[in-house]
Amino acid sequence: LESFKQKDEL
Amino acid sequence: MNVFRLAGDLSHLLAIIILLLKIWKTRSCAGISGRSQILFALVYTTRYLDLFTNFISLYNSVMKVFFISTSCATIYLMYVKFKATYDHNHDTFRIGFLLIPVTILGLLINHDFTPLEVLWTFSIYLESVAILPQLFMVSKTGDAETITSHYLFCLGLYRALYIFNWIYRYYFEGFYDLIAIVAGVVQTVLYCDFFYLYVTRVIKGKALKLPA
Repeated sequence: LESFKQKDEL
Repeated sequence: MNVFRLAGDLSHLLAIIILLLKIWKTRSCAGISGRSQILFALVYTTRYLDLFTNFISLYNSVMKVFFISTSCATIYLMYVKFKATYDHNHDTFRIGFLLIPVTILGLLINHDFTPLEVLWTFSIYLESVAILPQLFMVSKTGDAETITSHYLFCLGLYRALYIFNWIYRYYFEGFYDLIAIVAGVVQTVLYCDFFYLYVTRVIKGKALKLPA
C-alpha cells in the first residue's frame, strides 16, 4: 500500500 | 500530474476564490454554511500536516498553504468580521452526526495505523461529507444565490475531475488508492442532485430555486 510520503495529491 | 488532476486543483482553487470574493464584495456570508466551512478547515488542517514533515514540490506546498489559510480566513470572515450576516438560523445540520462516524471509520479503515495516516484518512472521509451542512442549508431555504451555486459547482467538479485523474493513474501508472477513490466517489455522488439543478437552471440564467 502507498505510504504517507507518496501522497502528492491534494 | 495529468490534465484531470490539474483541472481538478484549479477548479478547487476557483471555488475558494469565488467564495471569498462573494463574501468580500457583498460584505455578507448569507447563504453560506459556517458548519461546512468549519469541517473544510478541519479537512485541510488534518490532511496537510505533512507540510511540516515532507517536501513534495513547490506546487504541492503552495496549494496546501493556500487551502489551510483560506479556510481559516473564511471562518474569520463568517464568525468575526461579517458575523451579523451569518444565517445561523438555517445552518442547523448536526456536525456530530458526521464527525463521530468519520472518526470511527478513520480509526478502523486506514492504510496504516499511525497518527499522520489516521488523520489523513479521517480528512479524506470527512471531506466526502463536509458539504452536507451546506446542501442541507440550500434545501432548507429552497434557494441559493447564483454566486453561491457557482462556488458549489466548482467545489463539486473538483472531486469529479479527481476521479478521472485516478482512472488515468490506474491505467497509465498502475497507481490507485482505494480509500481516496471510494470517498471521492461518495463525495461526487452527493453533488449529483445539485449538478442537475445547476445545469438545468443556473446555466440557463435562472436563479437556483428548488422545486416546491
